[in-house]
Amino acid sequence: CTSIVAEDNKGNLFHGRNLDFGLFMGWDVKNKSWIISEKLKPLVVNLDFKRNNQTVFKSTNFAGYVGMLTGIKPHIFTLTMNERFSLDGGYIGILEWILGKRDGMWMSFLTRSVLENAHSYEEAKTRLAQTKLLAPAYFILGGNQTGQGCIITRSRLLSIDMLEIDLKLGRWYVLETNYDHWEEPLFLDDRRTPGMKCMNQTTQKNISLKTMYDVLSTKPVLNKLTTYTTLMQVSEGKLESYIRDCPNPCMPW
Amino acid sequence: QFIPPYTEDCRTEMYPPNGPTFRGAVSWYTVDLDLPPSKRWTALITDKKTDLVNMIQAIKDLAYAFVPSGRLIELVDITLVSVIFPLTFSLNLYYIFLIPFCNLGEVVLFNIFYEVFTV
Repeated sequence: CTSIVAEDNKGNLFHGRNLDFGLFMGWDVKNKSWIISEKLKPLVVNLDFKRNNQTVFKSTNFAGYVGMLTGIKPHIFTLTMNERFSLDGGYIGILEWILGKRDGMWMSFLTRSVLENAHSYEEAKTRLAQTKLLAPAYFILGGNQTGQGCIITRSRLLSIDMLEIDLKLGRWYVLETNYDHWEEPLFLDDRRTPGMKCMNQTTQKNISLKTMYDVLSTKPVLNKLTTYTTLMQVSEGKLESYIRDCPNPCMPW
Repeated sequence: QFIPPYTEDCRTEMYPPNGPTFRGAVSWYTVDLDLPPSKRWTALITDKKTDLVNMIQAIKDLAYAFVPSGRLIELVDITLVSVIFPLTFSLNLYYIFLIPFCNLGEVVLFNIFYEVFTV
């Protein structure tokens, strides 16, 4: 996965993501594609969660999956999550859960609870940073005011790091794939470098949902695992999603 | 670049989405939170049940490839539900399951796949 939150030079915030999933779960040699990724693509739907006929939040989901991986609370915040691998992983959380230690939250139900119940970027950030989880994760959060964009790197128990947009430092966007931002990504799976190269080439003046879609369409940010691309603009309350393909030659991940 | 890692120059003018990297738009559904869980997901799941069954079957085929005896599937279908879910969300899932086409344990596995996949 690749998630990006960016602020243009007028203070507009844009949030985009590629949802990549299905690694090592069966390769279709004939069609040069991942079996599960191809099965997930028809399940991609946009959901408008309403209460009293008012939109509470919107999300892009796989049908049948009630947790949240990509969502917007219109005019308040935008949220995506990327998978994080750690030895202290989900299997420990699941084991604890089965043994009756149930003080941790399932990741995608925390994101759903935050989208449904948090009323500000700061509140969302606090909950995502402090709630005990069953598995590690990256939460990428965009707000509705200048400078409100961050990557929260989570272990099961702690918030390990928070990287925020900081215009004074020239950091007008934050980009997360599936590696801790203070570490080099696995050289075989470096989607961060091309993603940042294209963001820098785009420049802050020209960033928009359109140009963010260009970045998310560039290989290997776009790869054989990419099921959908979602673009969100909090000030407009806008969420757009597109089912993707990656024509050969294309990286398997 | 035609050798791994198949990078390319930064793309431009890709929006509005079109061409070989764009398979299709995504349909919208409303989930009415004023409705009981049993009614919220009906329209969506009715439209997507065939695709959902296909996806779950692909996971089962994978499980059979690893454990041909089918024990892994049994573990999911029989024990997973009883050990995993907090009541609130299982209510949601339970109602999805009531649309009679697939096993609750498989729907539960689908919904905790993030934690399972980190294994």
